[in-house]
Amino acid sequence: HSIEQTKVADLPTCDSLNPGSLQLISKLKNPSGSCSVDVSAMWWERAGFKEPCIITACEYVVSLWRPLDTWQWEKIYTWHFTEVPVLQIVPVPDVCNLVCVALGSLEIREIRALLCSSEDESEKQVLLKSGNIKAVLGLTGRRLVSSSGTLCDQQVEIMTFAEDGRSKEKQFLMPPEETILTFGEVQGMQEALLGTTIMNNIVIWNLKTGQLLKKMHIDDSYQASVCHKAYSEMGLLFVVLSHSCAKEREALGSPVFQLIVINPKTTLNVGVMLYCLPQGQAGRFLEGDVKDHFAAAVLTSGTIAIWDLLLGHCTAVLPPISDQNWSFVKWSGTDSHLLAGQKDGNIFIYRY
Amino acid sequence: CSGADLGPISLNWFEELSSEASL
Repeated sequence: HSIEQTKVADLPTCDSLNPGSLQLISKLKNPSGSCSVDVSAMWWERAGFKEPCIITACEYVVSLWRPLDTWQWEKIYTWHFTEVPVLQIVPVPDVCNLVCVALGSLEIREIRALLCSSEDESEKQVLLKSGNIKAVLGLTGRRLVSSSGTLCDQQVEIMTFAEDGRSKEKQFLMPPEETILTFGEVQGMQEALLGTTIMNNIVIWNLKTGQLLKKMHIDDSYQASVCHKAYSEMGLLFVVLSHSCAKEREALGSPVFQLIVINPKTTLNVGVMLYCLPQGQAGRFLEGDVKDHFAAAVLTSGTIAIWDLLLGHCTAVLPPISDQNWSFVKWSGTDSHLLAGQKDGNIFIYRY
Repeated sequence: CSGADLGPISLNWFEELSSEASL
């Protein structure tokens, strides 16, 4: 069994990228005065009717927007925060009418569930967890995983929600002896969970038993990797990582995403593909999202770049608009749209 | 491209690692 070694994704020049592959279909202006931090799309049900809604997060305000005709949006709920600012939205797959948010300054201090009272339609927020939280991820099957505490008392906890969004049960996973940076689901394997660690390891848990199955060391060339997508095929584990610390290498350009393959039985692994910036583009990974076989990233240059992970190269580059750098980008979970946000609260919705 | 040996592969790696971890 041998596998192709790291191949550098093609590096087309900017001019050869198809700018028409992104079509602006709607714009959403958040009038809140504070800095815009995140966006997400989710299903929300009102009066027995489920709609694909958009959630926007500013530092102290999270809003839910429902679609009107002709790609206009109406704000229907707003949750306010007074003491701790919002850091990120944490979507929980398979849950309707509930979204989680992580709050904190530099590190996450709280995770809260945002929902609405079924009696009077008023906005409600429930504190799910507080403390020194290092990483959080919403999982399929209405679950939320988080790691908290310091190295000697690190806790990895899975919370399962009931259909109505209320927290139902809690379970703990065996902690690795190193700080967890990010979590990642393994597509199609509901009982498997991955974590990346500060020591450049990828760990695997069995979520049913809580067992820590394996710790796999990956190439030290890229530190602080974020796990965006993982799937198992033919006994091998394929993982898409992003690298915010990757340095530009003359021959390769700037690697933003990487596909690695791991044999979980032996922990041996190798890079399969590096997804680099096209020639003429500079910058490192700032923030990004992967859905199906498409990866999108905001670069430190303020530009958004998109890769087709199967084709192996960058397919679109979206420069800053109105002289405003992009600050975050998400694939919509409800359709094939790209949600791109700027710090001033403007959200642009593109069809890709 | 050159090959890289990742060692013996098992299609049931998740079940096997779970059994090993239970021992």
